[in-house]
Amino acid sequence: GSKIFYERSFLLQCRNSP
Amino acid sequence: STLLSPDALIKHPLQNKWALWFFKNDRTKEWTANLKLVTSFDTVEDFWALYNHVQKASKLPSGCDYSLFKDGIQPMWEDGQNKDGGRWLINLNKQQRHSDLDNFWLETLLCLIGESFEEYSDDVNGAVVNVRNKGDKLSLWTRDATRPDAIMKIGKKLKDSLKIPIKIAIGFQAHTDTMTKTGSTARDRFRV
Repeated sequence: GSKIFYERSFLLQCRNSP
Repeated sequence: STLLSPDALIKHPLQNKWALWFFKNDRTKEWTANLKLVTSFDTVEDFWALYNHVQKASKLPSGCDYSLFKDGIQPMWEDGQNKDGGRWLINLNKQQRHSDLDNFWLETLLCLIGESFEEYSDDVNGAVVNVRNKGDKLSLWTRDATRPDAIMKIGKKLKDSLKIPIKIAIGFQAHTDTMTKTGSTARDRFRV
């Protein structure tokens, strides 16, 4: 099946989003 | 009214639900009583809310551990999903507590929640950071110590993510070896 994965850069971007 | 993109509205779901555990060494209590489940999460946003809230590993008193494991797996060899597995073990020297420990731990967490080990992500159970006076340790736990392809791929990706130089080798130890070791350290089944 399909897997949800996230790039490191995207995860770091989400750190400060409200 | 302003239209908000779904991206701004919904939390980003993770492939797995993860649980953060905290261990504080209190010799007056039973070992298992010292192990506490902090909380579990399954979105990117909830991960950051937790990570930004808790104490940094480098600031923990000596004798403490953080563990992040897939929901349902306890951070101990005895767990049914750990007992046949093993761990990539990274030993840090005393100076590295201030220079590397927090970075190494965060990069490891991002690899776990982001499923960075691709087709071998299912082999990964979790990771542990042990804060110790004699030298901190970071380890990544896999569920089956007899799968060399998965273990080597995971070890290489871990070293790459933590920017550990090629010439510095890390070892993989099966938990059964660690449990029955006679000397101070168990033998390495794999190295990368």
